[in-house]
Amino acid sequence: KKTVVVIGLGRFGSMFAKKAANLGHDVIAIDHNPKNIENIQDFLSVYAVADIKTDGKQILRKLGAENADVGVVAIGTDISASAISVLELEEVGVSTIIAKASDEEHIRILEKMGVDNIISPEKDAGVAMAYVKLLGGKAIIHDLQGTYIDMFILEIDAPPKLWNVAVRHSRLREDFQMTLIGIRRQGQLIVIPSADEEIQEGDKLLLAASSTAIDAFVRKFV
Amino acid sequence: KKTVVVIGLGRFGSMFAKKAANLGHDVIAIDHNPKNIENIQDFLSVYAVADIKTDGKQILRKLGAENADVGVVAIGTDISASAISVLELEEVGVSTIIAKASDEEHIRILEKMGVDNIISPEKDAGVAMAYVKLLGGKAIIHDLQGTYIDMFILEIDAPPKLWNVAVRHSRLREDFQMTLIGIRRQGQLIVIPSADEEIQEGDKLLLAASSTAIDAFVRKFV
Ligand SMILES: Nc1ncnc2c1ncn2[C@@H]1O[C@H](COP(=O)(O)OP(=O)(O)OP(=O)(O)O)[C@@H](O)[C@H]1O
Ligand SMILES: Nc1ncnc2c1ncn2[C@@H]1O[C@H](COP(=O)(O)OP(=O)(O)OP(=O)(O)O)[C@@H](O)[C@H]1O
Repeated sequence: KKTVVVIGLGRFGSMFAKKAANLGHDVIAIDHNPKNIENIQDFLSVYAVADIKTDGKQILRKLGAENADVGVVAIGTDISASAISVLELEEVGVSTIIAKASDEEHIRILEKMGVDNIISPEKDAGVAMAYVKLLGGKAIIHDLQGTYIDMFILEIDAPPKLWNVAVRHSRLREDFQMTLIGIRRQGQLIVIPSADEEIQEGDKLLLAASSTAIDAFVRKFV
Repeated sequence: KKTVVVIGLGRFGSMFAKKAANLGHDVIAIDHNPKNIENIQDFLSVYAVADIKTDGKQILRKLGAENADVGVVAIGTDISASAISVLELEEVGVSTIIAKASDEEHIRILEKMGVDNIISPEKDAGVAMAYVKLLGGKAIIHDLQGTYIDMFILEIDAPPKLWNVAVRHSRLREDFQMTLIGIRRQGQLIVIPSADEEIQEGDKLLLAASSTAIDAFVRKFV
């Protein structure tokens, strides 16, 4: 059973809090808007309506947040409130911190403060959805252990340039920084194809790559 | 080359717009805050500072948005503006619509209106991050073809109850609605294990399941 502190009960923070409670953990929550506390009161072990910028440290100690297992800073729009929350959590011994960031500047501030779990769900979803709708990308894998890793899995029709070309000569890895993890051919999935496998017309290629690599590949081949 | 219309340039909308432009498509954008247009002006083919609630249909035709390939409604906080945007896009012949929703009620309204791509990135990230931090879940797969499908891939230590139990007797599928897609044993990954494979102490199980199934499994075994 873990103790989780959530500062900021917007959409991200309150969903995290509810899920943590559903998994059997204790959730301590702080938000300066009483309505946000009320909305998920049943899920909370302890809570306070407070402004983290003015009440910060005392409120965390008072609520028993010292040495909590996980701290979640879920304030997107007020960067100073977000930064102060990170500071206060670290000062009461919370070592694992997840923080939601709203833009590049916010991300960089959190990085400088040593937060290793920084998440921008709206930006990531904007990228992912664009790939899905505009590229026929079938699935997206995010490794969420730390920050969202910029890594996608795409399924695309084998471009004519690669028909009858062996995987080892396709130069997908060398020239495009893409890893071919599978070929779908007439309904069959060839997992981790051998280097001598020839790509054929009609094949669908499953490729793992960063968004930058995907953009370059698309501009060239698609 | 596709034509994409984006209504609302918040974090999700502007990221989608930028990505679409990077992939070589034409982006038409509408936002009532001129600053949001300025921030990504270089990525836009055509744009207008306008309120979709008051200027709606005329502005879409004027910008050449009729029969665009993809429409993105990226207004989270004003549900009526979001709903009106969906209506206007459909009326000018945009058949593929993606809409960002901020809460359950918003999702249900969009569903009733027939929007088949509804996305709540903050809520989904709240769920995903809670699993990652509180369950040791290693990776999340979202199939983003339609709405976010409630489907996760978890990697967890094989619980004692399952040690020396063959996969066919583990009843993971029947009792817990989870699909065992792999076993990691001493660094080796056994993909799609056979039904006779015995789960061992020290194994890590890779399981695909919905969030409801995961919660039930965790309360019982973890
Ligand atoms: N100084 C503060 N002290 C306590 N709570 C705060 C403070 N500032 C903001 N909050 C709370 O944090 C929550 C989230 O803040 P905000 O809406 O700025 O972030 P967001 O990133 O837009 O959230 P979402 O997760 O909905 O996308 C709000 O419920 C707000 O009441
Ligand atoms: N009636 C309207 N007409 C045109 N643009 C609008 C209208 N209402 C809101 N917008 C714009 O839509 C954008 C997104 O709106 P809002 O901030 O409500 O959504 P959000 O879901 O919080 O966004 P984010 O993607 O940042 O999470 C804003 O840039 C805003 O200027």
